[in-house]
Amino acid sequence: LSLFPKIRENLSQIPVKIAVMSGKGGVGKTTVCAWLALSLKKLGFKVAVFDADFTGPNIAYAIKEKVVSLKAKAVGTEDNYTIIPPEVDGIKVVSSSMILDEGKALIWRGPLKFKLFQELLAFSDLRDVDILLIDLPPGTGDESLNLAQMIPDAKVIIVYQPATLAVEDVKRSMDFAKTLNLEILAIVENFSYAVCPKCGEKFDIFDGAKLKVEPDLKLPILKEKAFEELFDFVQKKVIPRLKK
Amino acid sequence: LSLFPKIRENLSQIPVKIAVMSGKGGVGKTTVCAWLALSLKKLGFKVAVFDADFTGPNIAYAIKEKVVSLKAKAVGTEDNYTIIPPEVDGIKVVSSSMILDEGKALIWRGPLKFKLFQELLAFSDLRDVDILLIDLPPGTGDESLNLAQMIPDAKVIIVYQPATLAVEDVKRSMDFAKTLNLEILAIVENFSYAVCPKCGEKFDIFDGAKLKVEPDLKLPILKEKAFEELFDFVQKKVIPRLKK
Ligand SMILES: Nc1ncnc2c1ncn2[C@@H]1O[C@H](COP(=O)(O)OP(=O)(O)O)[C@@H](O)[C@H]1O
Ligand SMILES: Nc1ncnc2c1ncn2[C@@H]1O[C@H](COP(=O)(O)OP(=O)(O)O)[C@@H](O)[C@H]1O
Ligand SMILES: [Zn+2]
Repeated sequence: LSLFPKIRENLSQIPVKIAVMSGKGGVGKTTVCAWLALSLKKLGFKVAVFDADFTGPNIAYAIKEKVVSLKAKAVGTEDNYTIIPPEVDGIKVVSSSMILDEGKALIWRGPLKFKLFQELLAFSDLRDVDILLIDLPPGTGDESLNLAQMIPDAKVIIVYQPATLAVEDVKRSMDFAKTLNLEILAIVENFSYAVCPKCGEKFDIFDGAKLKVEPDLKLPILKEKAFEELFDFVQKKVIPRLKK
Repeated sequence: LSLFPKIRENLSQIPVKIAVMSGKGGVGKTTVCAWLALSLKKLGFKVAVFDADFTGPNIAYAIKEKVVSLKAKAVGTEDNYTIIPPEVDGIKVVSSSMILDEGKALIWRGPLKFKLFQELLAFSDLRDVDILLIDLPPGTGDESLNLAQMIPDAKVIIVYQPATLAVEDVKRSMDFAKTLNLEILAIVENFSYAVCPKCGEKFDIFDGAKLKVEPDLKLPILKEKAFEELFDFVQKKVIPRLKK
């Protein structure tokens, strides 16, 4: 009994979907996804985030450091139910770690996790959401592929670090997006440079810096500054691209 | 027809096996694994590396930036063959990306990749190897579990970054090792601090710094310096621990 028709129906009511991808873990993909959500909310949009990155902790912690409660509510009957996602800083968060009780995180490994992702996408209450952000797992493996196929009209933002072989990573992400016919909205270089707190010197920390692709945005290794620069970028570059 | 007996037999001739783990990608696990191999070789041991991290590029590039040839040779007959692993800087590298021709990297996704890993461990010529390092995939998922079960007498080195929730990552890696009865040899904090090239100031770049566990070694974000410190650590702390 495929949930794909239900997923398609549930997601069709959301005008914009943005999937955030990376070629490998640790480049700040989840953080950039959370910052995109916060920026879009600040600019007046109703935002939801689908946490599909099972390799990392709940994206809620990247949205707001001290998160009080991550409980989702299920309403309705067993064969006709709706999941009400919790809100963190005004952003709806759809994540499997909210459905399951503490200590049950393991039961959704393997093929079961996709069953759970499908249920979340099919039955979460996403009425009234303008933009859905999807935090994909890192890489372009089977998991990312399966998830991307559930959101065939998503636009893509690629995040990378200017480290060795970064160009290959980005190329792989771009090929992945093109194969699935997903429009690439922006390429973001994170951890672009460090800033000395003493003398203000800006310097590279990765030697792959000379292998850089031409990104749309370069973020420094300084969370407050990086967030401001991403917010500006969303306001001045992303929104206009989305509007056309 | 299980390859486990053949794997056990092939690996039993190697006195020391060290698996390098991480709670998530991007913390420098592959780089630390390569540096461990280079340090041990420098100290006179015959070293082999098993590249089991299919999420990243071949560990050979972390051993030596410009790698000329990564071709493994197969000798013998179809039902009784041996794989001769190529050497990079005097270190034998066992990796699936060396067996397959260019463009065939995709055929080993899913369950096939484990079949390939098993073949590599069963049939690679590892006679005369003193220490086998294993670069595990990041995380403590099914893949890491399957691989760890092929090397039940390995010792473990855990690598992490002092970022948010790092303590949970390390704890998860430690629980994983303990569940499998693998001895933890060392816990290494990588990207511990940046060094300003202008004024020499040392500073943290991650805010999770206050959540640190007590690691055995802290490496700066500066490859030459980090390698020297890791070499010292191997010489003064790791070798004595291995000898007892
Ligand atoms: N621009 C930045 N400056 C400082 N720290 C950052 C920046 N971007 C991400 N981080 C930190 O780096 C770590 C890894 O980021 P994360 O979003 O978890 O990466 P990924 O999702 O790619 O694995 C986190 O601790 C995060 O807070
Ligand atoms: N101590 C360090 N200083 C500077 N760069 C580092 C250091 N450790 C790792 N790197 C770089 O960081 C990037 C990620 O490291 P990698 O070993 O691929 O991580 P992982 O295997 O955990 O995904 C690589 O470009 C690597 O060269
Ligand atoms: Zn300085």
